[in-house]
Amino acid sequence: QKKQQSISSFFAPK
Amino acid sequence: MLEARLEQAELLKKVVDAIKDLVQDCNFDCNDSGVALQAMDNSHVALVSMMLKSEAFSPFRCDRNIALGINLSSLTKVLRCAQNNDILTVKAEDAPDVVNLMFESSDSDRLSEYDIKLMDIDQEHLGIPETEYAATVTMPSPEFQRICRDLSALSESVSIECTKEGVKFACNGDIGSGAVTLRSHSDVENPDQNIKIDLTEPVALTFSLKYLSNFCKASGLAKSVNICLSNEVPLLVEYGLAANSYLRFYLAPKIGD
Repeated sequence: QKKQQSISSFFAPK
Repeated sequence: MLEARLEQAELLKKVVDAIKDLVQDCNFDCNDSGVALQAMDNSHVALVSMMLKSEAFSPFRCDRNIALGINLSSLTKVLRCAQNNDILTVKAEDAPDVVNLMFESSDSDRLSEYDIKLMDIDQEHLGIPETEYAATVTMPSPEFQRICRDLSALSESVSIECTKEGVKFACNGDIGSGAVTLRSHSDVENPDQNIKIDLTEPVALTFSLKYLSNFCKASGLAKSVNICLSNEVPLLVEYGLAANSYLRFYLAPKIGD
């Protein structure tokens, strides 16, 4: 089962 | 103060329609380069990034940075009061409590004015790195919408695989499996139907069809859509708008076994 990643784990807060 | 006039209210109506099911409250960040919006969905899986450049408006005036915190369902209610062909003017003071929307009929003397109360939205901005994607697929936006809809009937997820052979959208569900493969295609008579695949290396990633179908609500904004992929990074689905403006959706992949 593939796990849904979170967008914030790829794009850091500015 | 902000004063921005759009020739056709249709553009903003369609943009808000395309994103309102994904994000609820968001800041429209206005400065002299235009109006921008960046917002994550509640579950932090997808990110919407919109840019309406100042050239998309005529005239456009914004003396200082203004963040207009707007509830999109409120904005939808007001935008429904505008006809597609109405001229739309958005106005706000420098430290505004409300945003004013004015709709003018181009062929009658009707003038409608609405104020929407603004919200204080504390939204964190994410830095989106400049990415050279391994694969960029340009295809007709209705075609992408149809594929997402068709595969949604079978499965929650789709794998998108780009190779030099083409791009393959495949899914596997309880009732069975399905796949749609597209190859590069150039139609001189009908350039809207062109399919272009720019590939520097093969890519295979899995995404939620629920989100992709949601992004496809923007299909009415552009005849073609760019789908940009690199292994292990979020997918970019981009609808180009007039005057270098855009509506972009980023979607985090599903990873692992």
